[in-house]
Amino acid sequence: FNLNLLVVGESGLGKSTLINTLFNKELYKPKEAKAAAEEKTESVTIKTTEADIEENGVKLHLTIVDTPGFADQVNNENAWKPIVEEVNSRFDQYLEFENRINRTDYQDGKLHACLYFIEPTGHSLKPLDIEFFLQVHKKVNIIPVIAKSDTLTESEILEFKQRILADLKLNNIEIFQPTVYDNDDEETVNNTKDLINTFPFAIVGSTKEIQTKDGRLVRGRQYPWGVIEVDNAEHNDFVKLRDLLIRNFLEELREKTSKKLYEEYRTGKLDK
Amino acid sequence: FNLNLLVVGESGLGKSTLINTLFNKELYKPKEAKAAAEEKTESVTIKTTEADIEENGVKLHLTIVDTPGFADQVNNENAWKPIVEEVNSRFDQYLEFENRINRTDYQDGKLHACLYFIEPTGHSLKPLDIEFFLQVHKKVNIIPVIAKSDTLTESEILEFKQRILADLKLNNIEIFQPTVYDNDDEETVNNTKDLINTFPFAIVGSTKEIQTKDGRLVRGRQYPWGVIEVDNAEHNDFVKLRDLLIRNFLEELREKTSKKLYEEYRTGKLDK
Ligand SMILES: Nc1nc2c(ncn2[C@@H]2O[C@H](COP(=O)(O)OP(=O)(O)O)[C@@H](O)[C@H]2O)c(=O)[nH]1
Ligand SMILES: Nc1nc2c(ncn2[C@@H]2O[C@H](COP(=O)(O)OP(=O)(O)O)[C@@H](O)[C@H]2O)c(=O)[nH]1
Repeated sequence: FNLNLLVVGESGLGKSTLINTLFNKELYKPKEAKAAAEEKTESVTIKTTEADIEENGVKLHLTIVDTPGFADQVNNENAWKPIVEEVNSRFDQYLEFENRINRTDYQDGKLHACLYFIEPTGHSLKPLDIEFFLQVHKKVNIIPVIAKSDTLTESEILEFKQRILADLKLNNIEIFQPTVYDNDDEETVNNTKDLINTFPFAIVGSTKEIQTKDGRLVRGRQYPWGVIEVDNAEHNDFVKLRDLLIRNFLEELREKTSKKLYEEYRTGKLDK
Repeated sequence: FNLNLLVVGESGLGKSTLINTLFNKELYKPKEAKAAAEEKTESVTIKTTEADIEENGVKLHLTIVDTPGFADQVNNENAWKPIVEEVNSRFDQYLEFENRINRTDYQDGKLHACLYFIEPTGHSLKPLDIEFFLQVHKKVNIIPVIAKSDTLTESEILEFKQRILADLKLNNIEIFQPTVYDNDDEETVNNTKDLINTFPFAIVGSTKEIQTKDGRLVRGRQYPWGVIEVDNAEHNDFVKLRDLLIRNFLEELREKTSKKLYEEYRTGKLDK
């Protein structure tokens, strides 16, 4: 199985940490404090990481496309461009492959989902978020998440989610929605509806093992006032994100990419 | 006594909340969720709020200059301009007043300090932060703070502070440093040094009263995993910021503004 994941968001929103947490593997090393003199790149770059992992007994070939520099400049006017070019180029590679006479040695490079990190301001989406979504939502399954959601109280999270959904609706932005099949068993239907009702997921990432007050060893972040637990559904939506991305809906993400998003791209390209 | 404070930082960093917390007064109403359709301004605007407050038995006439829109656009290239114009215009107003024959009815509008909110990424200063500091540090006492510092663990805060100080040093940016007078009593000297060693302050703001597990009623933020207390020095540097800004160093801020920053501006202006 392949999972090709596009990861986008401002620097410092915990993207590397979350990827390591999702796959329980140190795919991204902690950023060493670069000397203050080594300044960041002056534009958006595309960085690809590959790994073979096993998730729930299933072998997964993982490709993560990271986009350092996005939203980090003083002027972010074309931040989306290199990313859209990457999405398109992977579609083009597949189009070219499809047209070959000899089609063995198949490599599916299409991006199955875009994990987009929203800064936990508590207010609303930013113009840059909206601009990016508009450029990408018809080409990749967008899964927006509220980054570092331990910054927000439970009521702030509820309000923020409402506002984000309203912003998306106002701008006609489509985000990935798992399908609810009415002929499925009740438990599956309820699980899927519950996932959808929790969008966008408010997540926390950490690979550190911390001991809670009552002695359990958990992945979390330790503060003087308490320990936030990554895998605790009372504390954040991480387990739901893992569910969506790599347990129950991976097939749907890949299928929607091939059968809908790629086909629309191909038609658009061949029509020209 | 006058305190004229410039408040700068990206939307959603808790600036309004912090101002209300500092002066224990609802100077800024909580932003009502504006309909998603009412989008923010497309540039930086200058918004002034005045209030008379009493702090520790001292009457204070407070003027807060807020700068909505700063850092919120896709392109923030000239975000600093309207702010520098505001700083200059207040210097000009004083220059004009100084030259009057009849100088009663004195109103000191010069900005005594700029409270600059740094996003708690945990990485380093951003290009926009540095650009702003360079435009402003010779005109206003800069007091940078790490906003919403409850996002960071204690060790992350220490590292982040080190990195911010290194970034400032590398770019030759001067921030406000209270003076240590060697002939002062030991306690004052130690307090001042301790304040300086804590720069930049990592703060949390809240006007909500929460009950802690051990029954105390405190200002703080309530999370499922614990209560962070604003006025608890173990939890964040808020009390030190209040100390610097409105208790022990207000006079030094005003004096440095009149005797050094304004004089340098005046000389620069008259020299042309
Ligand atoms: N509060 C909070 N901090 C986090 C979380 N995940 C990561 N961090 C911290 O945020 C900082 C930046 O994380 P990093 O993964 O390097 O962010 P990236 O720049 O987006 O890749 C580090 O200090 C992390 O420990 C989270 O879920 N909550
Ligand atoms: N985690 C955290 N959240 C805060 C803090 N101060 C304010 N907030 C929350 O952050 C959101 C934005 O605060 P606000 O004061 O409106 O920010 P402003 O846009 O900078 O004026 C609100 O949901 C606040 O409750 C803080 O110190 N820590």
